Amino acid sequence: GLDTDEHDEL
Amino acid sequence: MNVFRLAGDMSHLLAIIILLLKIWKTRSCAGISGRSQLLFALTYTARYLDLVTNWVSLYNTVMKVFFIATSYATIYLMYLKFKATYDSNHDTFRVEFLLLPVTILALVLNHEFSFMEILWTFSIYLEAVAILPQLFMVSKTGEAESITSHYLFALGSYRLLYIFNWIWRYYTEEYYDLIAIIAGVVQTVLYCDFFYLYFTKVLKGKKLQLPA
Repeated sequence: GLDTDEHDEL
Repeated sequence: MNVFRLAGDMSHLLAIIILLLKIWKTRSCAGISGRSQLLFALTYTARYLDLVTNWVSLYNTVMKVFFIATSYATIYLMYLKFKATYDSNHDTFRVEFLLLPVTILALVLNHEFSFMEILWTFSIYLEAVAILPQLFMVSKTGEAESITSHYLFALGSYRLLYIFNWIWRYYTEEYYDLIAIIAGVVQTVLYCDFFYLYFTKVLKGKKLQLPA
C-alpha cells in the first residue's frame, strides 16, 4: 500500500 | 527524481510558459479554452494544498507555487485582461460532465478516505480529462494556431514522460501508484489523435487542421 503522505510527485 | 520525471516537469513548465507567452505577446487568447484552464487551476489547487502541510523538497515546493501562480495568471489574462479575445462561442464543453464523475470516482476509488487524500485523488482524475474542453474547442474551430499546437504537444508530452518515470520507479524503487498511473495513461491516450496530427502536419509546417 502507498503511504499517502508520500505524494512526492508534482 | 529521475530523468523522465525531470523531463516531464520541464515539458509541463514549457507548456505553461508557451501558453502565457502566446497570450501575452499576441494579447489574445483566441483558440484557447478558458474552461480547460479553469480545470487546470482547480487541479493544481486541489493537489498542491499539501504545500502547507508537508515539505518534500525545494524543487517540489518551487514548482508547485509556479504551477498554481501561472494557472491563475492564465485565467486572469483570459477572463479579465484579454477577455474581449476569449472565444466563448467555441469553448462550450460541458465541464459538469467531467467534474461530477471525477468527484464521485475520487470519493469511491482512493488510497485513503481522508480530506487531503481525496483532494489529491480528485486532482489526479480531473487532470486526466482537463484537456477535453481544449481538444473539443480545436475540433469545433477545425484548426489551431501552431503556437497552440506546440503548447498542446508539450502538455501532452509531460504526462507521457511521467509514464516512463513510473516504469522507471517501479523497476528501480518498486514504487507504483495505480491511481496516478491509470489516470496518466488515460490522460496521455486523449492526446494520441492530436500527437498524430502534430507529427504529420504541424512539424511539416502545415497548420493544424482537424477534419471538422
